[in-house]
Formats: sequence, structure tokens, C-alpha cells
Amino acid sequence: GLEETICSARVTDNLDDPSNADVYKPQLGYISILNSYDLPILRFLRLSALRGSIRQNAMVLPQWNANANAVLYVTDGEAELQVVNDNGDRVFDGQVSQGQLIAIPQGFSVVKRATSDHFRWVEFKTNANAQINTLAGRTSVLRGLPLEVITNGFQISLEEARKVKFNTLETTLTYSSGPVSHGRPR
Amino acid sequence: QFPNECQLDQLNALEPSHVLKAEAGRIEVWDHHAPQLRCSGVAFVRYIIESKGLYLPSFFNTAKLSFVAKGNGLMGRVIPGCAETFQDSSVFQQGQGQEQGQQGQGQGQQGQGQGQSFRDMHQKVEHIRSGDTIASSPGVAQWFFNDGNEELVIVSVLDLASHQNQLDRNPRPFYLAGNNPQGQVWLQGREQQPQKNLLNGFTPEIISKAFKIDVSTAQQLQNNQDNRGNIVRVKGPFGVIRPPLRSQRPQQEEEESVGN
Repeated sequence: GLEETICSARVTDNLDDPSNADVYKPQLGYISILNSYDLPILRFLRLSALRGSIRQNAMVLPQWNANANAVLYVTDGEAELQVVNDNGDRVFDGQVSQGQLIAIPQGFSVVKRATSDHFRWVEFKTNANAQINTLAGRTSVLRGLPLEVITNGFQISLEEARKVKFNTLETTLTYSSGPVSHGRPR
Repeated sequence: QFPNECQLDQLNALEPSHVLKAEAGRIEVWDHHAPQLRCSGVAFVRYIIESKGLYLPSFFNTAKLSFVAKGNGLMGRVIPGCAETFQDSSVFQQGQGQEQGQQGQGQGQQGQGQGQSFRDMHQKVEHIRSGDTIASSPGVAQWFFNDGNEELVIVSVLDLASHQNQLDRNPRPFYLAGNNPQGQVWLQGREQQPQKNLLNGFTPEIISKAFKIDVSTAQQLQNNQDNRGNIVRVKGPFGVIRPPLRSQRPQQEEEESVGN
């Protein structure tokens, strides 16, 4: 029985093929995810991976890993990153470039914006089916909240709450020009 | 776990060790370093939400199981990828809706396409009442609202030893809104720092770009001047779209079911 399962199990998959992209915007780039649905053996490892390749000024909307830690390794280019921890503190605010590694723990929110022609990275996640939740965008947590929760939670008007909730139609990648980073973490 | 953590020679009844006061209630936290809780690998929290109190959206680093010990209210969750299936009635009045849709378009709901108009749409909201047991996954935002007249008391266990907790053996709430001036007093090293919401950690420029809003609104989302805590008082109507309460089902519908 083993030769029919473990020995013949597929253990490789290529993430550098944009035709397999899960998120794709011609002007901004693509993101491919490799989880246990794509590569079943990952279920045993309880690990998954993500490959991103975005152009200059493309921004990955702020998001957090709901059920995994992530380790991000830069393979090409540079990007500005901001990372926020459970206390609401910005624990990283700066550039990451080729060859560098940064760990993003579960629940920590992160935003990435490419500052070089192409920013490419691979992320390894400690869950076979890592789930992200986004703070902004059409499938975001703010979009899923009632307006009353937003108005009361943030003490903003109904009109402002509508803008917060509905203005961003993208789900993952958006365009963002100009500097957004202010140097050292607060 | 550290070695011998479960070498317990004596057990005792535990009381909450930390109380977080808020505008419309309080959150009582048991010391999760207490030997018996440490051995069990859990943390325990009690939420006391006053009438019209809204426990602001938050998510945790691990699985949580809650029990409604008293009162009743509403509970909302936002699960990644789920649609906003709760929409207000104007969507269902198709013909009329269409006209409104055009009108709606004018009200800044650009990009909705199909000319639909609506007051709001959001993910599922449920009624909760005493006795309800609620499962919460890590990373999934959840909020509670007390729409009754008595206190809503919810007790929760957080399974810190679960494999779903990818962080350390501490209960770590992440708040999407609000500001807790007392801070995460149950965590060593965080006693003196207020706990802010997630958006507070980003620069206003990032927030304004991500949400496509102006920077002043982005700054408001950061709740910098907010000292209400994590349970705030809702002033005026709380017009969240909700299903009728079980007891409010139309009489005829119930008779039909009896007939069958």
C-alpha cells in the first residue's frame, strides 16, 4: 500500500508560472498560493506557500494571517512594508530587499508596496490552508461589518463609514503612488 | 509547556485577576499564569456588556468557545471570503429598487453596477440568548451587542495549547476598532501601554490609500482620542440588519408547520 500513496505522491509544484495565478491584475502583478488543495502532501506537513510578483507602486492591501505565522523571503527587488502587532503598534516600517527575510506572526497586519520595478517574494506559512483576512477592499472585514458597528466603533459619520466600507473595490492588489513610510517603527 | 507544570498539589477556586473597565461594560480576565490554568493550557475571560453596549470587533490568536451566561443580544462575525448576505429590504423590491438604484448611484455608491441600491449589506448577524454556546475560530473578527435591558454576560475559554495558536501561550486579542487605555494588563510588559486598534499602527497615508478615503478620515479610524475602551455605548438606534427573533415568527407560518 505504501508505494501507492507515499512513494507515488507528488511533492513538487511550480509557483513561478503566472498562468496559475490566484490573484492577477495585468497592470499590477500576480499572487499564487500553494496549499494542501494544490499539493496534498502539504496536509501532512501543515505548511503552505505563497508567491508574489508585483510591479512598482502596486500595493498588497493590509491583511493578516488568520491561522498561520508567515516567513517572507525577498527574491527580487524592494518593497516598503509596515507591520502592526496585537497592541496596535507598528513593529516594522521600512524597506525589505532581495535576500532579506522577515517573519510575520499570526494576526499581525501587514501592508506591502513595491518600490522597485518588480518586487518578488515567497512566503512560507505554518498552516496547510493558511487564511488571510484583509482590512480594506471588497472582501475585507470592514466590508463585512454593519455600518452601525463602523460608525460607533470609529466615531465617524454614516457617510464616512460608507466611504470606508465601499470605496475600495479591489480585493488584494491596488495601485498606490507616493511615499507611505515614515522610517522607524513607532 | 514547562516541565512539571501539571504537578499540582492543590487546586483552588479562581476569581478574575484583571478588570478592564469600558464605557458600556467591563472585561474580566483570569490570570492565565495561574498553575491550574497554565497546566490546562487555557485562558478564561468574562464579558459584561451593559444594555446598548457594543463589544467592538476583535479576533484572537486561538480557538475560543463562549457561553452566554445571562441576557441576550446580537452577535456578528466576519469570515474571510463570505459574502454580505444580509442586505436591507430595498434590494428585494426589484422594480422600485431599480429606480432607487439609479438614485442610489447618485449617492456615492459608485461601482455597484447593476443599478442596485441599498442602505447596507453585511455578513450574517445572529441573535444570541442565554444558554447559547458560540464557537470562534482564530483570526475571525467578532462583535457583540446587547439589545436587551439586562446585562449580557458571556464567558469564554481560549485554548492556548491548541495547534491553531501559532503564537505564544498568551491570549492576544487584536482589535479592529476602539482603544483600550488600560492596555493588555494580563500580559507582562504591556501593563503600562494602551492597546490601540490595528489601523492605528499604520500611517494615515497607507490607510487613506487602502480605503481610498481622505487622510483626515483615516486619522479618525485610528481612534487616537478615544478612551471608551473595548465596549462602547451606542447612542440612538442600532439599525443592523437582523432576522426576526424565533418567537416573532408570523403566526400563520407556525400553523402551517403544525399542519404538516
